[in-house]
Order: sequence, then structure tokens, then C-alpha cells
Amino acid sequence: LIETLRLCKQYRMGTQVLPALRDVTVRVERGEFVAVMGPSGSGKSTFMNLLGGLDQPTSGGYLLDGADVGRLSGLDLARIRNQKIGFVFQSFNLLARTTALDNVALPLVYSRVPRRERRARAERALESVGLSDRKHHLPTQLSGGQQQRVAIARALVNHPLLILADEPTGALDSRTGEEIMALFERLNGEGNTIVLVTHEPDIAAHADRMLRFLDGRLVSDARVERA
Amino acid sequence: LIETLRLCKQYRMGTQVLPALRDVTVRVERGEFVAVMGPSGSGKSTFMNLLGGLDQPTSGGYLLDGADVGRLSGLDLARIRNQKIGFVFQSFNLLARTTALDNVALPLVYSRVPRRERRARAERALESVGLSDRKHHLPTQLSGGQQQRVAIARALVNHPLLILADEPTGALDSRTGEEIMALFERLNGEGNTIVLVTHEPDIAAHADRMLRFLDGRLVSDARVERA
Ligand SMILES: Nc1ncnc2c1ncn2[C@@H]1O[C@H](COP(=O)(O)OP(=O)(O)OP(=O)(O)O)[C@@H](O)[C@H]1O
Ligand SMILES: Nc1ncnc2c1ncn2[C@@H]1O[C@H](COP(=O)(O)OP(=O)(O)OP(=O)(O)O)[C@@H](O)[C@H]1O
Ligand SMILES: [Mg+2]
Ligand SMILES: [Mg+2]
Repeated sequence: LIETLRLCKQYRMGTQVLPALRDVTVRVERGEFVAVMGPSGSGKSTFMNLLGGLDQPTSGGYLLDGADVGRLSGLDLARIRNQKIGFVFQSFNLLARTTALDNVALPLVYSRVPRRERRARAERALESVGLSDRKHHLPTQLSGGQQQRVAIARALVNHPLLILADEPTGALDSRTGEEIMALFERLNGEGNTIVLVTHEPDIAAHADRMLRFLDGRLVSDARVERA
Repeated sequence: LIETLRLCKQYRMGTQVLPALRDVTVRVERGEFVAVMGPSGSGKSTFMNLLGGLDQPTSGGYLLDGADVGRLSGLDLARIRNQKIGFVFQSFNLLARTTALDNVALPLVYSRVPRRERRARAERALESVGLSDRKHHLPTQLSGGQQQRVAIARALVNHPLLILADEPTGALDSRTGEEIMALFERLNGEGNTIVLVTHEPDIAAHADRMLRFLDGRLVSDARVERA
């Protein structure tokens, strides 16, 4: 499903160049459950943003489902992102003036799903993360962990083939985190591909493969025994 | 240092009332290191916001260093907050258009510290969290964990007597998290009082006392053996 070839990302700070990602070559097959770990600043979110077509690499190649992401038009890329990929961002990226329900329904608006169906699917997604009773709340009226769960529901509402989750349990207590992981395992069991950044070993143990980053490089790629 | 008596916080949602905190009575002495745990939505951040005078209780009493916080004027309360309390917010609350250095120096601006001293102290605080080489970066140019460390540096720059840290290691990898905890232990060893929300047992193990919340109530208050 995912194939990268010597993917690099550099940020330019005035005259300085900051290499966030260096020559990352990796394949992720459909149905895999991949955990991504590494120290703060090691390139995990940068990697995720490139996988999701949310940013462009400085150099290197990237095939997503056979399509060369670098050569897709903005519209084609946006369509793939919206229909095939679910994102859970490290900082949630919820719309502040929008209710939980409408935040979750947002991907469906882009997909032109009819209003009634949008509502029903968004409600189901909120129910799957235990927030049925909070659908009309704004993000400011929710705890940190509740906001994170809204972000997770939004990532799942379009039934994406590929889920990119950047620290999806960072703001959650252990029990809620394990409930979310059970949800992700179920989705993986249904054939969805999951790439998940975490720095919690208990969370990573749910995956069947572990990528480790250090200073922008992929330093380790190992199968793991699933917990 | 902290004394609360039946502290309650209710949020009103139209005709609904949501009790975020219910009858919390607790004392925290100077020099204690207190961990606060509990499920998502159990009232931890609400409690922290009330302790820091950032929000008002619906009912109940609160003495901070002998002063009745509910009776302080806005100016007196702001002064106490700025000079005595360091905050690490769950969502960091960094100013987006401001460099790391200037974010860290902000409390010193309010304290009217001279510019040269502000800069020196902010640089030291950034050094203590391992971000000396990033002082001119904006929050958008920093990883999630790096932003969190800027927030921690800002909390410490005024040498506060009381540190209120709401999940200060949530976005950090384990090693960086333990480095931050070593820093907090050092500060506690110097007499500073620390109240820290976390859902990571390894982090909580650094404290000498544990408060547990559930559905807005303080359900457990226990001494722990420090790790
Ligand atoms: N501004 C607000 N308006 C309405 N309800 C709120 C508001 N802030 C918090 N709440 C609600 O109050 C309850 C307690 O929230 P709080 O943020 O204290 O929880 P928490 O223990 O910090 O959770 P988490 O671990 O998810 O951060 C939650 O149900 C939350 O939705
Ligand atoms: N927009 C940007 N401009 C400049 N530098 C950036 C930008 N985004 C990220 N960086 C830098 O690139 C490096 C990698 O960042 P990235 O966010 O990928 O790290 P991460 O592994 O996700 O870290 P964390 O665990 O703290 O979230 C870091 O040094 C970061 O400061
Ligand atoms: Mg990151
Ligand atoms: Mg909270």
C-alpha cells in the first residue's frame, strides 16, 4: 500500500537547513499494523505528514496504492486523502467553533455524503469512542482526552483503508487508551492498514511491526509478537 | 500551601448542568510532590485550573498560602499567579507567533524583569529542557514534544513556589519524560511544591502522594513510596 524510496524532508530556517527526515525507505503492506517510535524530534510526525500527502518531501519517492503521490494533482491528492486515509493528528486539529458531531462529520461533507447519512455515521463514530452524550459540545467544553477521542472518531468516519494515527492515546488514561486500541485492532482485523505513532510501549505492543526513528533516520524495522 | 473545602465546579450547557468537580476537600503542604490521576473527564484539569486561580469554583472554599483566593481582586490574583505559580497546561498554550525564547520569557515580562535579565533567564530555562538550539523557532517549527518542553521551561522561569503541571510528559518519549521528571524532583528537593496530573504510572511514581479522581470526586488520597 505504501512504498517510500529515500524520502527526505528538510526545513529551511533562514540560512540553516534542518533535516527532519533522512533517506527513509520503507514498504507497508495492506492490512499491516505498524507502530512508529522514537525520541522527541526524531521525525515521526514529519514522516506521517508525508505519508498522508499533507506535506511534500524535499526529495525521494512515494507510492500510495500504486500512485506516485508527488505527481498527483491537488484535487486527486485531496480526494485520495479524504476517501482512503483517516488522520489522527498529534494536536487533534479540531475546529474550535464546531460541535463534536460536526467535527466528526466533516470528512463526509467533503465526500458529499447526504446530510442525514452524515449525521447517522458521525453519531455512530462518536458512539464507538464513548462520546455519544457529548455530540453537541464544542472542543472548549471537552476535556483533553475527550477532544482526542473526537479526533479519533473523525478519522474513522469515512471507513478509511489507511489510518495514520499520531499519538492517538497521548491524552488518554490507560483504560480509555486500551479501549481505543481494541477499536484499532478490530479495524485492522477487518483489513484496514494502521500506522500509529506512540511513545508508550504498551500501546506499541498492539502492532505487528515496529519502525524506530532517530535523528530523522529509520534505524530499525522489526516484526513484533502482538500482545 | 493549598487548602480546599468542598470545592465544586459545574458547567451549564443550556438547561443541563454538568458537574465537573464535586466536593473536593484537600490540603497540600509546602514541599509536597503530589500526583493526580483519574480517567478522562474525571475533573483533573478542572481541579488544576481552580488551584491556579484560572477559573472560579461554583461553590466551596480555597486558601492559597493563607489567602482566600475567592476574595482576591483580579490584580492581586494575577500577581500571585504570576509570581508564585508555574503552569504547564495540557494543551501547552504557547503563543503561535512568538519564538520559543519569547514564550518562555513571557512570565518575566509580566513581572517587569529587565530585558537583559529576561533573556538570560529564559535561555537558562530552555537549556534545562534541552532546547537551547531552538530558541528562535516558532511553535509551528517545533515537534509536539519540543513544544511541550517550551511550555515546561515557561512554567519554571519565574522560580515558582508551586508548580501545577497538567500532563507535562504526555507528548514526550520515555527518556525525555524521565529527564523532565528528574528536573521536577530537583525542584521539589529545593522546596518547591509540585502538583502533577499524569496518566502514566511511571511518571506518578516520582511523587510522594497520589490523588485519584473519578466522576469529579476525589476518591483516594494516599502516600506512596517514591521511586
Ligand atoms: N468549559 C467547559 N464547559 C463544559 N464542560 C466542560 C468544560 N471543561 C470541562 N468540561 C467537562 O468537565 C468534565 C471534566 O473535565 P476535565 O477537563 O477536568 O477532565 P480531565 O480529568 O482533565 O480529563 P482528561 O484526562 O481527558 O484531560 C468533563 O466531562 C468535561 O467534558
Ligand atoms: N515546520 C517546521 N519547521 C521547522 N522545523 C520543523 C518543522 N516541523 C518539524 N520541525 C523539526 O523537524 C524535526 C522533526 O520533527 P517531528 O515533528 O517530525 O518530530 P517528532 O518525532 O514527531 O517529535 P515529537 O515526539 O516531539 O512529536 C524536529 O527537530 C522539529 O523541530
Ligand atoms: Mg510528533
Ligand atoms: Mg485534562
